[in-house]
Amino acid sequence: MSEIIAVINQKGGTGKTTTSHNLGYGLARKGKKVLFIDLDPQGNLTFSCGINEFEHSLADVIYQDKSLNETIIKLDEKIDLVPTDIELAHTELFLTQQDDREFIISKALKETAKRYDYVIIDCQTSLSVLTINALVAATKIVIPLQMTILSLKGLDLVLSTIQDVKENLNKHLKVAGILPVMIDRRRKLSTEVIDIIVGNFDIHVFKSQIGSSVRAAEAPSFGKSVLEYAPSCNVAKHYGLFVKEFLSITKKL
Amino acid sequence: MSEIIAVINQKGGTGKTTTSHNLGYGLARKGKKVLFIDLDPQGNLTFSCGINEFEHSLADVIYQDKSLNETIIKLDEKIDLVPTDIELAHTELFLTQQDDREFIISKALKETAKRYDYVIIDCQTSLSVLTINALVAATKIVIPLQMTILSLKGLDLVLSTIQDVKENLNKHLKVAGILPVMIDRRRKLSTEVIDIIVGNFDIHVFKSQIGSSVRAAEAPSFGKSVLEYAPSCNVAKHYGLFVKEFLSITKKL
Ligand SMILES: Nc1ncnc2c1ncn2[C@@H]1O[C@H](COP(=O)(O)OP(=O)(O)OP(=O)(O)O)[C@@H](O)[C@H]1O
Ligand SMILES: Nc1ncnc2c1ncn2[C@@H]1O[C@H](COP(=O)(O)OP(=O)(O)OP(=O)(O)O)[C@@H](O)[C@H]1O
Ligand SMILES: [Mg+2]
Ligand SMILES: [Mg+2]
Repeated sequence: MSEIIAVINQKGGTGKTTTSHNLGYGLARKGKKVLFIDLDPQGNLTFSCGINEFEHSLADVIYQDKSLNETIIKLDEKIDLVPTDIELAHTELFLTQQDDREFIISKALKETAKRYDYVIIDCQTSLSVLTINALVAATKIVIPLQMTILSLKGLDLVLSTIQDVKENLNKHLKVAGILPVMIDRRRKLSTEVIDIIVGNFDIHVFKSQIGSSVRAAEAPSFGKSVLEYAPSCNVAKHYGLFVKEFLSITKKL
Repeated sequence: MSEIIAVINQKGGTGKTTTSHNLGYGLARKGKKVLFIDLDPQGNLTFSCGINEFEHSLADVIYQDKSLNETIIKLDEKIDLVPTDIELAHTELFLTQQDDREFIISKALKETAKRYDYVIIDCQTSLSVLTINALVAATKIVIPLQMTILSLKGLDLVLSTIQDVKENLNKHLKVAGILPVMIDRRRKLSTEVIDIIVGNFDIHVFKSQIGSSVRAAEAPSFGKSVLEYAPSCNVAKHYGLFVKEFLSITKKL
């Protein structure tokens, strides 16, 4: 049974793309077959995978010109990618005119997902119709969260959107958890924000918190995940632990 | 002649809201009359100004139910705010059906702007029709940029969008400059990214770079800019220098 993971947060710069990339790479390293779907018109995940040119993209699938299979790029033995470019931004207007606009991605994934253990969808920074598509297609959600007040403010909004989708469009949707990212343990704010989340939301907070390292900011220009680019840095170690915790948490959900 | 400043970057979490808030507060401290316009449906600037409830918002202006004047909240003697909430997200669909959709904000500002020295528009993290509205209304642009590879990748896209608007919709638009934010001077990556920008783009890079401080991440929950909340921290000092440099740069443009 394939797991379809939506990595979501409408707050900007909270590590969604970095988390999508390293979660997928980490799962593949454990022998899982992984498909990345880049659902952000800015194509950061596509770029971070070292892909700059491609014949077909996710936009072609949304316009229903191409099947998902026709867009898939093989990154290595275990990891495939459906790439995206800015053309995806124009699909939003097209989608608003479709009756089944929230189901385009889940329909496209129906057959393809069966070939993978995990499909990881990197979402854009807004609760757009594309992001709703990811929530409707997903089985599990990961919410990367920076430990700041503005990031915490955004959490309410993303959780209520998930609740809406769960009640009306996708009853099987579950939140695997909130992943604290770019943590600085010396900072009182980090621990305060985590206390607030744990105290106010009945939601799992991953114990494997991701620290901060310039290696994570450098990795994309080498077309590699930080796990691959700088395996001995703190962020790589933390993502390694996160992947383990993710596997054990999602088994029980 | 009022200056209308669009603070823009479609990459997430690059300090747009924090920069909008501190630029406005810093200008007001120098005796300028400032109007904030929160153009992000997530309403981070509204929240950061300590505003949680309001009768009318920017969405009402876009639907042309209310004039801009009817939404204005007085924050203090020199600073006013046009607040926003999630309702703004629904205006995008409405706007796509209007012939003059890129001019809604500039038309609304036409009379109101005259009462202010500076109007500061905090943009959302996407190059949406709302963000285009900001570029069409603006006289000057500030682009806050994190010193990472993915942030640099986004710069091409924002500059080409600005060029389009300049050629087709707003000939007076000028870029005041790129503001490096969340700088860690020990990091080679910060200096490398700045060198790349200076080397490849014929665009001003503000010398007053903004460092990193947990005070900046805490300030929004007190409804204050970091200049007001923690005036002696590094980020407050850097924003103080930035405001001075901004005034001298924009005088010559
Ligand atoms: N653990 C980390 N340490 C240091 N830098 C990081 C870390 N994780 C991510 N970054 C960098 O911070 C920036 C934001 O991260 P990322 O792009 O993954 O967030 P995002 O939520 O996908 O952003 P967007 O809202 O633009 O989609 C990127 O430049 C990235 O390389
Ligand atoms: N100089 C700084 N030092 C430390 N933290 C900062 C600094 N500037 C901003 N922050 C924090 O980093 C996060 C991102 O900043 P901010 O919200 O201003 O960026 P943004 O570009 O407006 O994000 P979005 O894409 O969501 O609109 C916020 O939680 C903010 O409080
Ligand atoms: Mg991203
Ligand atoms: Mg913002």
